[in-house]
Amino acid sequence: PEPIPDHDEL
Amino acid sequence: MNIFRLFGDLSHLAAIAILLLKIWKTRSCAGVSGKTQLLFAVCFITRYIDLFLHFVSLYNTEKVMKLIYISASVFTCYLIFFKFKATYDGNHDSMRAEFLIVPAAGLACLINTKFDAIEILWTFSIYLEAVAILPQLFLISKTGEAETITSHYLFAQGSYRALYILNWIYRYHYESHVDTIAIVAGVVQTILYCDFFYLYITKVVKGQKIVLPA
Repeated sequence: PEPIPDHDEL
Repeated sequence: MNIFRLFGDLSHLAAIAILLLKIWKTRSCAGVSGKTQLLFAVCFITRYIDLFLHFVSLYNTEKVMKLIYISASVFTCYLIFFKFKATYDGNHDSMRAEFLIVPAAGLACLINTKFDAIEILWTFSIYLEAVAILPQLFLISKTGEAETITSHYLFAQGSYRALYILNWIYRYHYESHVDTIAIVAGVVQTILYCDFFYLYITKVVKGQKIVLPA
């Protein structure tokens, strides 16, 4: 499965 | 991390601290929308749900910041709805929060990056945050004024996402990083502050109080 976007911001 | 995001997060922390100090020092939450604070608490809990799912040691500032946001917003709601409930201006805090929560939840199910529980919760929190300030702005328009300290809170709160927009421009340009959903919601969120920013800069900065034509 495509990687879940890493929301790397608060 | 870039300077815009750093100052954005600091501005956000400042907003939370200013509001807590205002309520704690004046022992009153007059002029503060409890609904907006509830919506912010929901935003933080749904966005940082990973803290509860797989708790990892507080090995970095990000985890600490998330815990600070969640605990501070829940504590603010406690002050408004319990400790200083008598000073809560329920009559003027009358915007129907459901009209914000339901569309945000619906939109999160329709427009998201991936139809996955955590991702939808994150998307919901982004959409909700964009409109969470509306009850507060509505309350000010109903009462026709805002305490100076509340204006400073709103300025810091509005600046945080405005700085995030600069952060997104920076990251697009230097890291070709794009998070479309966060960007669109962040632009909408910042636009909602525009008339307040105008009032703040033309009045509060000159030491006057914001009084809206009732």
